[in-house]
Amino acid sequence: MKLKKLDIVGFKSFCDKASIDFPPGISAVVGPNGCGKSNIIDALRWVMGEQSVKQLRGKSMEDVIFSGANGKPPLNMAEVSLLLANDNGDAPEELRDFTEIMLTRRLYRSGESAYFLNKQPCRLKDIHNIFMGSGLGARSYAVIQQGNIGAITEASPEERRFFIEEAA
Amino acid sequence: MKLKKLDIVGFKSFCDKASIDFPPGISAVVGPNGCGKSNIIDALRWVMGEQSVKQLRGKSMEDVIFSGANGKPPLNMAEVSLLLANDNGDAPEELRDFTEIMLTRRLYRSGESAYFLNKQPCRLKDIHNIFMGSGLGARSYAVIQQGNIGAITEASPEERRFFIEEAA
Amino acid sequence: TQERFIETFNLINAKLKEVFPRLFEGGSATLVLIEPNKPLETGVELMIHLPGKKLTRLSLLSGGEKALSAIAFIFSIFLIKPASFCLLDEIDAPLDDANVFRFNDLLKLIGQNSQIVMITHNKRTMEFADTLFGITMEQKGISKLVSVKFERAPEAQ
Amino acid sequence: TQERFIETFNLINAKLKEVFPRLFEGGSATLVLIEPNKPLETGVELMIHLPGKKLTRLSLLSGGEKALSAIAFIFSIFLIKPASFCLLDEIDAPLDDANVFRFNDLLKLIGQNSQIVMITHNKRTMEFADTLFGITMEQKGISKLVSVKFERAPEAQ
Ligand SMILES: Nc1ncnc2c1ncn2[C@@H]1O[C@H](COP(=O)(O)OP(=O)(O)OP(=O)(O)O)[C@@H](O)[C@H]1O
Ligand SMILES: Nc1ncnc2c1ncn2[C@@H]1O[C@H](COP(=O)(O)OP(=O)(O)OP(=O)(O)O)[C@@H](O)[C@H]1O
Ligand SMILES: [Mg+2]
Ligand SMILES: [Mg+2]
Repeated sequence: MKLKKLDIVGFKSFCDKASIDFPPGISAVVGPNGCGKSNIIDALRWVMGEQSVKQLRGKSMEDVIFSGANGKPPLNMAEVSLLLANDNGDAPEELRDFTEIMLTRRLYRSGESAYFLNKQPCRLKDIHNIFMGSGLGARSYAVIQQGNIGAITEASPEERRFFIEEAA
Repeated sequence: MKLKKLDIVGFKSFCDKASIDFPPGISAVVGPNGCGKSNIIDALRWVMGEQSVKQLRGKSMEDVIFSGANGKPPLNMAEVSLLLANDNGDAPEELRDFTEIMLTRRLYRSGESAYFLNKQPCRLKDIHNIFMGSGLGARSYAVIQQGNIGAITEASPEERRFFIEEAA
Repeated sequence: TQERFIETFNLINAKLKEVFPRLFEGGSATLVLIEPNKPLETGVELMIHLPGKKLTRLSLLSGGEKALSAIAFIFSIFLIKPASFCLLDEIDAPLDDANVFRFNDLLKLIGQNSQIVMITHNKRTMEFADTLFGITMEQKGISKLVSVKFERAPEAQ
Repeated sequence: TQERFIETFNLINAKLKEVFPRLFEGGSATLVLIEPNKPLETGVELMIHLPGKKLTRLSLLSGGEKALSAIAFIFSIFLIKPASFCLLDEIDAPLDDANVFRFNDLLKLIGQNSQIVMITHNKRTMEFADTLFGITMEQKGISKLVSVKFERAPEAQ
């Protein structure tokens, strides 16, 4: 399930809509400290169903909504959409007729959430389902956060086992 | 109490004796990964009386003794000596007649320790005493370990208070 | 299932035997089942032997050695079961120049089967990438994407 | 003692007002006593306002912003009560080029009153130092010191 396109609006420091078209191969994301690079990773994990606020560096999920800056007022909604290629059989059986899968997650400052799968409303559970068995679930070995690389070597035997189970 | 000279032998990766003459101002310590730079900081903290094995990245204090490499067998003793200038009144009153203070710490693989102050045997307590009130005690704001800088900003209110108390 | 875990474990272990010496220019690393008779619940230990050095506690390794060992472990898993894409946030930060080079050389291999998104401040890593995405904050506090796409001159760089 | 803690707290807070905007090219940071009526036991909170951005949770800061904020805090303490020497192990690792420059510029100030031993992989930081000590392992597993002392050409570099 290759990444095709990521749209971010109102999520963390992405006040205005940003669209990223992902090419094949290796993409390097660069820029000064605090410009929003790790926030892009957060947006990807969030739209893939990340529920741990701590993993997103927040204290409550509301922290991911643009809270204002530089004369701009806070926004009331964060929305992230991810377009995936359905190209390798990792996706659930029921989606096999789709060549592409689009996930959308929305959070309103009121606390309401909305989730969409190919523009149809769905539950968070359906989003999680997409990634089961693909190695891209919650604590995937395919996502390494800033500052975490050193701790992996000193992980507990149970944590190390978990990485291997994910791949099994 | 400026640093003047550090002698390291048998401590961690310093199998052969190394002597470092510290100049005034800013010294940068450079070299490839794993060559021994952080081990020098460990040696400084150890000779200043560091008792926490975890702070020295070990599991038992014996871990600081050179354990062998490249055809060289393990050594049975680690020894670090630090020469300080007694130039600013930070040192204990009883040492005021000394222009320099030399600390030596030795650990034998048998588990025996020896401590020396100006070549006279002393107790670990006497070494700790040297640094009390100088801002260079155990959890000093003057020593920042590899990987720890990020956590200081997110320290608990109690930890932050502790830094300020050290300076008071 | 039990066989599948053991089979995957063995495949990853074999791959680690290739990947580790490639990253460290020698040495070896081995995964060990702590309780081989309880494959469904056993923890997994990692034994690392750096080239020329003695088998030692993982905690005593340097910052860069710990990072490169983690990369060896994770990349071994990737090469056995590639995820469609992987997201790496500044994992090259603790590495010296020589290790950054070897890391990126191996990353190219991973990039053949998986899409990689790598956040980095390292110029070498940027050179190895196929595409660069620049993020800026011309307006303070507001992130903006600037896409910078390479056209590679054929090996004339 | 109570007065001494409050006095030191106020001095550090005043110094932080100078140091923080110098490192971040603007913005401000303030230390706050959580329970001002209990000066002997109160915790201390840190409020950070990055230039152009809104006052925000510390946890949401980027890796580089957290490191630079920590440097602002620690260096403010140093400037109020300089320790004879300070040992800094790769604290510039998360910083981008512009922040490394501002960090080293401030470090020069600290270096006037305290001796500094700075471990680094950063070329800029090496240029700012007065003396370089190289550590090598020609024999694998055995550390050796190679001293590299600068003679600075007068600002002609
Ligand atoms: N809800 C929000 N609204 C506005 N800004 C936010 C929000 N959440 C986080 N930010 C801002 O995003 C910035 C952090 O961005 P990010 O972590 O992506 O930086 P980065 O590019 O990874 O930097 P570094 O290179 O230092 O790791 C911080 O300045 C933070 O204040
Ligand atoms: N008791 C010991 N005997 C022999 N070698 C040891 C001992 N303790 C630690 N070492 C070795 O010292 C090395 C780590 O050194 P150190 O942490 O100083 O590296 P470093 O120069 O700081 O590297 P980096 O730039 O990656 O942080 C490791 O390879 C470790 O195996
Ligand atoms: Mg980041
Ligand atoms: Mg180190």
